[in-house]
Amino acid sequence: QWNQQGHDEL
Amino acid sequence: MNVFRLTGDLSHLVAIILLLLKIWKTRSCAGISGKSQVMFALVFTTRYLDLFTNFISPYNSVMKVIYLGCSYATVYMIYMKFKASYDGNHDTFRAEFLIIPVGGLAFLVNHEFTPLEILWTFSIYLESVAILPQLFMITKTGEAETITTHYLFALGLYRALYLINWIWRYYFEGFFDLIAIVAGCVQTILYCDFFYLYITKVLHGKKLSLPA
Repeated sequence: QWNQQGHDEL
Repeated sequence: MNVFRLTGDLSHLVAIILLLLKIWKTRSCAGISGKSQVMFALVFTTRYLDLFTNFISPYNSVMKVIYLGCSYATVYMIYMKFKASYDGNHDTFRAEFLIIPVGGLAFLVNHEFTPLEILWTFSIYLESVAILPQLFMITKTGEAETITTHYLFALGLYRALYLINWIWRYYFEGFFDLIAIVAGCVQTILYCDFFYLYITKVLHGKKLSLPA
């Protein structure tokens, strides 16, 4: 699921 | 980072640079939808608000700055520098019919009801439909310059590669982001008929022209 520390993809 | 995401990002970068060069070299933005480019600038602006607060890697930050810079430079060239060549009569897709529903959906369906996350979700939904004015314009003019078709191919390919990246990340990292995946599928599907025309016509040396 979505990672808590923000989005790592562009 | 995996090879599909990297090639996806590079394909995206190639598309953005291709468009910038096309307008700059030919000093004309004929056949280019300014509305789509404004929406892409909006996509990057709302998605990269965490540029200074959430450092991921030098690569990530550099690419965000390049995307933002190039998208604003493109909008500037279309609406100011080479405004005389902007074909407003054929760029008539009602962008508000995209932005308003996408804005509403971002409020309803998101991972977390916080400003930054809602704006990120808005950018994901908007990006999936931002190319519609451009595709619509091509149907209205009935043709597209070859350089413009290469731009569209690279742009469509980038999100298709991201779909493979998400399969890879689910399989190897157990990571998946349903919002990005669903929007990415919609985005890629919108390119399908263009991909067909590109592969059957442009790659055979023909000009891309639609039965007007």
